[in-house]
Amino acid sequence: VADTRRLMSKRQDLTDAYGPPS
Amino acid sequence: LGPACEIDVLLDGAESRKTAELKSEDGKVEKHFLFYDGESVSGKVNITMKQPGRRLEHNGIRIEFIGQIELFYDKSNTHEFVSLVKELALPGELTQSRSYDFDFMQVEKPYESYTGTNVRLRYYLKVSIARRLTDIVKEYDLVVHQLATFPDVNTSIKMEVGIEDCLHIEFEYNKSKYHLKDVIVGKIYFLLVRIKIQHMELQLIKKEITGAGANTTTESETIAKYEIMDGAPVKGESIPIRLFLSGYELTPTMRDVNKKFSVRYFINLVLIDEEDRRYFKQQEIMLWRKAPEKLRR
Amino acid sequence: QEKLLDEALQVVKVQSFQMKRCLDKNKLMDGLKHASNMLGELRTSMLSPKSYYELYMAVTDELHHLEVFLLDEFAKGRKVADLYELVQYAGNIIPRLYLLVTVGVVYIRTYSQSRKDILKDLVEMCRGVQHPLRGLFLRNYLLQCTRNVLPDDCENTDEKATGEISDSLDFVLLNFAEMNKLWVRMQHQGHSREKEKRERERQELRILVGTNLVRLSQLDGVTVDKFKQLVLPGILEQLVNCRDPIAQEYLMECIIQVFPDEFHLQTLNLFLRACAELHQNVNVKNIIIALIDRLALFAHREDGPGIPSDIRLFDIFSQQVASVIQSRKDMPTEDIVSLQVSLINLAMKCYPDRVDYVDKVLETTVEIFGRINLERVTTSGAVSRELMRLLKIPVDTYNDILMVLQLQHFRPLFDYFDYHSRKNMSCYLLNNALEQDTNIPTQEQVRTAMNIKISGDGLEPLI
Repeated sequence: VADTRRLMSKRQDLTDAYGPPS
Repeated sequence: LGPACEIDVLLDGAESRKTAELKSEDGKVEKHFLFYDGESVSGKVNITMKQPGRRLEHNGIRIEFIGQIELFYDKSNTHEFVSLVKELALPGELTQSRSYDFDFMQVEKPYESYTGTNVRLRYYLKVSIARRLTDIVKEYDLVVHQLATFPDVNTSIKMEVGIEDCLHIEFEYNKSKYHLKDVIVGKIYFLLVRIKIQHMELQLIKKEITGAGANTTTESETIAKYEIMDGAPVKGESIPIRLFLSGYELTPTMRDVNKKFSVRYFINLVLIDEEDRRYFKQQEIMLWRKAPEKLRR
Repeated sequence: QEKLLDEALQVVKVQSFQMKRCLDKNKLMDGLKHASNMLGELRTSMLSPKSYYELYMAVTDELHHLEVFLLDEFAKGRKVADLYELVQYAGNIIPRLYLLVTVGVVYIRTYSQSRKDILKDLVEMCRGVQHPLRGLFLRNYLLQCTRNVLPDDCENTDEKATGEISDSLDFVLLNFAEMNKLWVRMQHQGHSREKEKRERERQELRILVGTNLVRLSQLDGVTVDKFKQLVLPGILEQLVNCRDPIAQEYLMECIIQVFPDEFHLQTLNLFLRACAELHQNVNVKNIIIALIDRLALFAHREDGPGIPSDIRLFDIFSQQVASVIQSRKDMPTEDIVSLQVSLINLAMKCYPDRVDYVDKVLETTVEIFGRINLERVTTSGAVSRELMRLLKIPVDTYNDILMVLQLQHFRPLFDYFDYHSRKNMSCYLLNNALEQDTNIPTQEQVRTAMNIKISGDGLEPLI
């Protein structure tokens, strides 16, 4: 069975997450 | 008037042999019996006389096992890489229907059957009844699949790419070699986003390369377009990828088949902005065919 | 908008009819194809949030048929192998993820051992939709579909079921964080001249984000400790860092409303510290007042447990409100006084015997006025109105002018009224004494009453 598990991802910095688009 | 006889080929073990689909030259999908490298190809050739009492003089009956590469744009450029012959009957006369057994033992079939845009690789049995003026010929197509085992080394693809001060991403795909029923698992991480992205998609591109040197022709075909992101991300966003290859008609990667052609596959990551400009990064992957469960066991 | 919506609804009608017809004939793949076509209408960029909501409701109503069909089929043992995989073949992400959520929930109900993994997968895979409006509605669909399948304490599931309350908290908190992010991001879409329109639209959508908090409050497994250690910090982290006044104001009020008072009592410092960090444009006053009023009501409930003795409610509020005022240099003076009004109400309701608490509030008000170099408040102004409210509370509560006059900082506050307000306030005091038949037995007390002074004027404005 193919491994379909997502890759681990880094937690997004909240300043970036909520910042206005650059 | 009309052909004097009908030729049929019945393969041994046909009731239990699997079939596989292959496109013909005109694009129609046909099903043929499936063989693997090293398998014997044996069976019976039945010649059925159309009218009782009619006599058919011939200069010999033979069956050939042929593996050949044809270039569609140059029919004269056909290359036979496998050619085996069995003589079924010496010159004589057929007065009634006859059957002839044949057996090509442990035939080498080094490449996979393929029908593409400019090239076709096919295997077929060819029964010929040689006559004074025109031979009676019947071709019987077979499909050959090339199997591979799990690669010992299968590194992931991870790369940072960007346009200065504009867009930087890090993309990662879990493997560089995928079997045909595999899943591309990956992610796209945004390091810098200074454009208005509308959406992002993954394309599977097949490139068929024929000819050599200055006469090289490359035909690109986008097999799949798979949307992986809708809308505009910001810095630090991580977008997951999960693309099931079984949903698409794919062949294994074929490299320099008999020095005549190659079939290569690429993942093309495409970002489209709000003015329809495209930013893309293409990455080659290798596709291979996994042996069916039974065979693996 | 009406025309666009009508056209979209027409497509939904046709495709949903085809979907149901195929499902009736047990042609699942064809049914899914029509479902996918129907969901394709949700890819639109042309509809306003209001119209999109109408379309979303129509589509998800029809999608419910698919869910019921699949549950029925699975229950009868007619499980379609790899359906979770099959729906992921869809080339467009919106139809794909809506189908994935629908099928995912069916899988969770049927294969409880996959519950934890599927919930995690669904909330993570939704990251692919970064468009604010479409993402908000997709995640709302996820939240609604999973409302009865989230792991919880005291649930009646089989042994094979995976996942526990912490997984539910992770699921909802992540969904909340992503939805808040998308909602906040809406402010940056479009031209600056449409800012007000965007804000109105954002207000219309706020409930989508707030529903995450409601879901958290509905989990039995969210105990006071879990709320204190996981839930509230998780929410406040997003709330404070989003730095968006619309989101902050709404969500703070939401927290107060959806979680029980017992939880608020145990997390006051955390909550009030967050108030101090909110955007300058947030009406913090209303948030704190809402909380104080709520807790005052809780304390006063006859059948309620009252305020636990180890929680020094007044001290906490007093300190934190001072901190909030300190941190918000632009807070209007009337708002500062308004906060003191709430504090004094809290003191009166929760600690009726603690006259010192009341005086403390008055003292703080005097200090604040001193700090901001306030000299006088004019009758017509908001500060005067609030100050009047503040001073009337002990009068109305104690109904004893002598007791009021014992409050050391009651009289200094009179200093700030103008003539007109002093006159009104004096009237108010005297009328109270008359109505209550307050007996002023000693000469000294009479003198004190008459000498309610502001720069030498006692009840002189009346005289």
